[in-house]
Amino acid sequence: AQGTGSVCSSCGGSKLAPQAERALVLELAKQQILEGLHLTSRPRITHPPPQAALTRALRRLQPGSVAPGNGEEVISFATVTDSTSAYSSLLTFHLSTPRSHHLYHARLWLHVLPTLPGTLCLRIFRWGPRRRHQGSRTLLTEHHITNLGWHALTLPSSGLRGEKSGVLKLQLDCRPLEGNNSTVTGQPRQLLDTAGHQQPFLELKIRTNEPGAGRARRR
Amino acid sequence: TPTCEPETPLCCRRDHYVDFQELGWRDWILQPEGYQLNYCSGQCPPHLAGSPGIAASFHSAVFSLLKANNPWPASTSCCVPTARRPLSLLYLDHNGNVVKTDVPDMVVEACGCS
Repeated sequence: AQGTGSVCSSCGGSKLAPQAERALVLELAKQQILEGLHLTSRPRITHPPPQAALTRALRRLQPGSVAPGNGEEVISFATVTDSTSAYSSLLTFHLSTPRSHHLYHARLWLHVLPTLPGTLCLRIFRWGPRRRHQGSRTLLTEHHITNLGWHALTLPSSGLRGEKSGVLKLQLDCRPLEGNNSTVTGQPRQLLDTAGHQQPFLELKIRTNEPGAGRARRR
Repeated sequence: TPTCEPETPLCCRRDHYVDFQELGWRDWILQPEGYQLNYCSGQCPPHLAGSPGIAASFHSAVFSLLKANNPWPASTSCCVPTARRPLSLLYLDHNGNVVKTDVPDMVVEACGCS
């Protein structure tokens, strides 16, 4: 800007024209945000979650501020695939490659349909990498479900750690509870509503630095 | 801290509101809609060196007078942020996961002379 007072009061150089200053501020904002999120560039969203699923999931997140300092809360939507067994489904989650993340809380949100035949025994396995042509699986938790609607099933966070590839596969095995003679009317998949905004999702709480790491450094 | 007016030559906080729509980033930053990108600018004459912004107390007013009337070491003093707060962001990562996080020290709330 020309004319009096056109000297920058900080460095004494010539002042920027308002448009130039605005463009500089926007560029600074982009750098500041990417740096704050430890990203090198803005994410390219190829498969955004459906808006309805997003709205419902966000309603499940604790309101207010995030996890304690240096923490993150993540909602990851499942891709549901049928598996060979009649009673099981495979949920695949794509988590961001952890930057020394420390996962300390995990809940799987599932929506059970009215086709629920009495009490269901739901077992959740972590599906491991293929070994000797067999997918290996580790039991994470077992829940008995008696009512329909949304269920938040806590998973042992220790059982979910260490997934370097960032792809987490959970196998759901739903069977009528022993002694419950009503047969399961539909595939477990029909028991679980995975269409539209009832998509299963994982709710994770992550600390971005391993607890006690500072102590190790001090030692 | 005084907010910078066009003719304020002394150390002050310059406020800029950045709308993420203006950055073309509303497709991946879900909340908030924008944030205050403030920064500090202005001169720090010797008698303001080391002050937290406005003379916050009688002590610092006397201290400023002492500095103004006695030759202060010729080191320059700079207009820097003296108080900042975190910014809570809700965004989509490249896998389409929703991430909620606090970015520390994102918003400058007060400026002062170093």
